[in-house]
Amino acid sequence: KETFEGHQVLRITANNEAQITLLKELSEQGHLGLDFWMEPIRESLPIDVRVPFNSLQAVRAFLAYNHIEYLVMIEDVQNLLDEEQRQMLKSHVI
Amino acid sequence: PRNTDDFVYTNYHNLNTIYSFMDMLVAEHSDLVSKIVIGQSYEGRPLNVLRFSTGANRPGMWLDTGIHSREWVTQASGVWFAKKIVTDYGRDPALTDILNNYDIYLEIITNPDGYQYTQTKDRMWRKTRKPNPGSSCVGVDPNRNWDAGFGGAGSSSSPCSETYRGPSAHSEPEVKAIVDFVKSHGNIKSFVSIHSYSQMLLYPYGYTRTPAKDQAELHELARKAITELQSLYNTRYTYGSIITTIYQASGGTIDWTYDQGIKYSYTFELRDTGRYGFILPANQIVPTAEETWLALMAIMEHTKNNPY
Repeated sequence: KETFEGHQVLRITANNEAQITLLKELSEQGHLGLDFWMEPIRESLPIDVRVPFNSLQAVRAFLAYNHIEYLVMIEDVQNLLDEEQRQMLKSHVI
Repeated sequence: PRNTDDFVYTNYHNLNTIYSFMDMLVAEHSDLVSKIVIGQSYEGRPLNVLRFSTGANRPGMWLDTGIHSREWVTQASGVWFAKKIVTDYGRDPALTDILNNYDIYLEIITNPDGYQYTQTKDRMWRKTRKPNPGSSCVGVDPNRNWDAGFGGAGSSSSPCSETYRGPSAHSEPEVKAIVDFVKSHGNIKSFVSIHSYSQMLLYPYGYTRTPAKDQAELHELARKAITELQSLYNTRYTYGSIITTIYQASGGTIDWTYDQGIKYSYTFELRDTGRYGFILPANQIVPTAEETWLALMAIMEHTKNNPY
């Protein structure tokens, strides 16, 4: 079973077209295992990406190096999934 | 749950529980609801559609939820909509009037293989589960697989991409089943395909910047629908054509339905705006469904009042 321990979801805000281009290049780096929930399209739209734990350091360094703003929207995806699972099990018991 | 009153609408449920819910609903309201199996998924699961009907030979209104399997609030809302329809028929004059003139078709689990996979293997799975010959990556994005600008920008030719369009239009049985159903029915008047998240109501097109010929009416109806939606919990929504509001996406569902002549073609993106995304807590299911229902009613009423 795949788990998402340590995976974070980042909300990235691109400030210009050059940053959008950089983020598109980032999205093509298959080895990072990124899952774009909202893809880099244009500046006015947020970009949401789930980042596996193993890629967090690289991705956050990339964003910082290129002065691309982001915030951590979900600190640990697995924690949320576990909570969801608990609620479902509770429902089954009821 | 032994009946649909006992069903817990405030929680997410697995595939079999939702299949059972559909059967219970049909058994409890056999005069109003029937179940149609429009096809089979790649892994052989039934593609069930609930038909709400009070008479023969009626035009139809279509709703589908959860073609992207990880968008759980969507399927959960679909369950709530089904119960809402049977509860309100005969009580709510607007819905009663709709159902006295139109059939409503509701496909709650549009991508059952994907949904099962999100329940058991990978919560973040989005696509179908059909293997791709020559690739270790599985599945096709069923919202890029329609014959509407198929293969264009905003879809991927790579089987490993989340937006892989598939080898050909309608290659996915989950998509082909709807295509065949819509064509064989021949009188579907509105078509709403429901996704999450990002709080948007969108109309064609996604594959081209050419405005839909009914854009003015679609835009005004979207405004009205969103006004209704926001009246409940003041949830902020945006609306517009797919390509101008979110991004270019080729091979999408409602571009195909619109090009088939279904004027009132919309796609929803339900809650939230990203704080939880696909992992929206279960306590938001019912509020999401409640507010969305108001918008769906606005679209269905407008469809009824503006025959074409």
